[in-house]
Amino acid sequence: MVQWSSHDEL
Amino acid sequence: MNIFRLAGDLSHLAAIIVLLLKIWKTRSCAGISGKSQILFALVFTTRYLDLFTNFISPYNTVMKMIYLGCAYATVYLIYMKFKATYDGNHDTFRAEFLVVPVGGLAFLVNHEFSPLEILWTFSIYLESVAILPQLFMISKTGEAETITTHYLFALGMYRALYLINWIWRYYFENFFDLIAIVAGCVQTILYCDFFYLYITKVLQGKKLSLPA
Repeated sequence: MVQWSSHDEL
Repeated sequence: MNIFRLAGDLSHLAAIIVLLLKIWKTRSCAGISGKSQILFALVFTTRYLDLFTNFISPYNTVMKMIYLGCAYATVYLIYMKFKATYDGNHDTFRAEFLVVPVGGLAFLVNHEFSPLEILWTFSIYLESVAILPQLFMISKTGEAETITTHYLFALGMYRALYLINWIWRYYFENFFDLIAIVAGCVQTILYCDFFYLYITKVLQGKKLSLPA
């Protein structure tokens, strides 16, 4: 499960 | 990027532009909750602190700048330029009852205990409840201008589309962010009774009025 890495959503 | 997320971002952008144009064209912010708009400006400020340090894509950077600019322009129009039309008597929701618990929760439940990540988490939690002063104001006045209902519909749809985007990303990108998903569910659920009124009244050409 790839969780948060860097927030790429607005 | 997938179609649901793009549709969500465009719906969000449409909502922000519609509101700004409504206030600018009618030179009035009647029926608009200034508190909600301040909360949205706070949401974007705390979420986009990495605007200049963490480049994702031109789209991402441009949209963040538009959101920030429009949010602050809207707050300026409400509290400065068209202050005389601001309906403070009906915009009485205690925003501190939102900001303080959300701030505490962001400290307790987050992905990483670092300043930027706690502020991002704060912005996600705050966004899920930021519309409450606006919905509360409509329940107090018992009605809303039709253009305001279109603004709210687009704003509500944006996070509903993001929920579909997260389902898509879970299956196709194995991406999963529980904090954003839970807050997004709360945010969308808060719009449900408005969605019902919008679909049964506004789309039938009637004015949105609540039984007082």
